[in-house]
Amino acid sequence: MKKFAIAIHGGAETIKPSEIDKKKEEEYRRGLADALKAGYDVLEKGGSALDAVEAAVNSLERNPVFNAARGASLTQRGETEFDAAIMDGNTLRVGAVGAVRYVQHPISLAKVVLQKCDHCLLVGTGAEEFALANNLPLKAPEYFVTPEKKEAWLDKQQERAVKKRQPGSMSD
Amino acid sequence: TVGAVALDMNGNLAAATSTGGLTDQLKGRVGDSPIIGGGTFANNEACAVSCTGEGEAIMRGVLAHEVYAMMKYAGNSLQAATDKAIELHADKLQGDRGILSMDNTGKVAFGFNTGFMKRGYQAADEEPFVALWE
Repeated sequence: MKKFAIAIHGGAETIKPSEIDKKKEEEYRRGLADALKAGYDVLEKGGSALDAVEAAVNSLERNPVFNAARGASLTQRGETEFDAAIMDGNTLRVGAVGAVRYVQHPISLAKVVLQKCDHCLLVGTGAEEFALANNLPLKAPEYFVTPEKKEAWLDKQQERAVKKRQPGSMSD
Repeated sequence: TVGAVALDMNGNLAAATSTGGLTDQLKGRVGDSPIIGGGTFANNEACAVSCTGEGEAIMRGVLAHEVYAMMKYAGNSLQAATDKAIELHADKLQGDRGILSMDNTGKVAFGFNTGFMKRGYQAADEEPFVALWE
């Protein structure tokens, strides 16, 4: 029997069980099961490990409960920026993108870099233009922002504002 | 951050990592995910690795490549190499870490110092495994 396998993660963080309700837990488990199936189906049909990891990560990038593409954390400016990388263990070819916006599937852009670019890592507008040149789907900024991440960002802004007001802080 | 590692029917490994970064990070900050050898690495000779957690510590520890090197050059098993990479330089490099790795026989290892890692695994003709806390 031919051997194949896939494993995935959706992030690791230090949190208490009380911080996650049953509904959220269920969303995580369902999202993980969906992504696992997406990758497993590729392998079961004889597909490559490269296509399988892309399919699994695409599923997680579309799912707003995971911090990648849709559902991403917000930068200090309140914007979303993505990083992604993919590597082929056979050829040692790699494709990576950094600080890109608007690209619906950053891992698919990384894979096109692996397949079509002489470089390993493209960042910012160069990577976005490479996505355009290869007809990858782009999305408006609001597609990526979830209420939950917006709230986390607002909390951070308030935290920073309080720190600024404390005596001895930078502001005069 | 999300990631995947896989072994296909031809015995090839691959790794992929994608992330939305850290809340409140500076514009232009790039984390470990796209740094080859930091958050993502794959080589058929040993393993495929995808990391998650405090990106700066993972980059400075070059953790994905460390898992590979501890297997290839020091003869560690996949799980031992993964566990060691989680603890590596813990005195100098603080922060959450999660490592997902798979060797060229399809074995998987999860290492994390957070008590919570969203993860899943499925081998050929086996039932899927999904876990969070356990």
